Amino acid sequence: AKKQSSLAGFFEKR
Amino acid sequence: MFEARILQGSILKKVLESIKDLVTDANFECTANGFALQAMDSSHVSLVALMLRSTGFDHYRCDRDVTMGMNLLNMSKMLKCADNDDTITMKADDAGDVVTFMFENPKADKISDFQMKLMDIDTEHLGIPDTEYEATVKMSSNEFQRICRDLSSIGDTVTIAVTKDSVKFTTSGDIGEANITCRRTSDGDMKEEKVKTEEDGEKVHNTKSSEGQNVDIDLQEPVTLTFALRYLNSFCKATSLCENVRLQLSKELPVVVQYLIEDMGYVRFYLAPKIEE
Repeated sequence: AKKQSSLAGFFEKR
Repeated sequence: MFEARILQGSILKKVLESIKDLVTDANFECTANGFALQAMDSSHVSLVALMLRSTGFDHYRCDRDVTMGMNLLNMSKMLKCADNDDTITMKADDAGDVVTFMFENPKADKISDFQMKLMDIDTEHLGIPDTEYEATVKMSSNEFQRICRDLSSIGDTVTIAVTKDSVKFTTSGDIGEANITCRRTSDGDMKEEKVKTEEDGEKVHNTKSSEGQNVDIDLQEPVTLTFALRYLNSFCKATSLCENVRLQLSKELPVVVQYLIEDMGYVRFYLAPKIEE
């Protein structure tokens, strides 16, 4: 099964 | 002082309609460059980035950078009070806590102004790195909307597989499965085709019409990714902003779904993929 990933892991917090 | 006047108020109305269900509260950043927004949905799965460049406005003045926190549902309520052919002006004082929306009809004999309270919103601003995407697909925004809508009646997720010749959308659910393949339109099909007719002699017939897919694919590497249809269907609310939609995909990266706003900028949606546990 696939799970929904979050955007936080892809983009850096500024 | 911030003041921005847009002749075609319907653009602002459409922009709001396309993002208001995804994001509740958002900070609009008003700078000399333009009117911009970046916001994530509450589950941090998708992000919307809006840019309306100052040069696209009929009148634009921004003495110093202003952040305006707005509830998008309330903003949408106010903009709904403007007619599609109204001119819309947004105004705010540097230290004020309200934004004024002024609507003017084309005859300039009906002028309305609506004041909306601004809010302090604490948000994380994400840095979106410049990425070379493995696959870029440009297709009719209506077709993309149709595909997302059709597939969501069968399943909850869509797997998008891009190869050099086609883009394939696949879903499955309790009742069965579905595959929709859109072939890349060959260069010949995209160009003007000359049609000979007996009466008119040579007549130019443009085949690049709204009919058909007009799918354009720029591919470095074939890529297959899976996404929640619920979000894609929400992005498709921007369909009326642009005839075409651009999808950018790379392995294990969020997809970028972009609608250009003529002469003004863009609205871009980012959606994190579904990944193997």
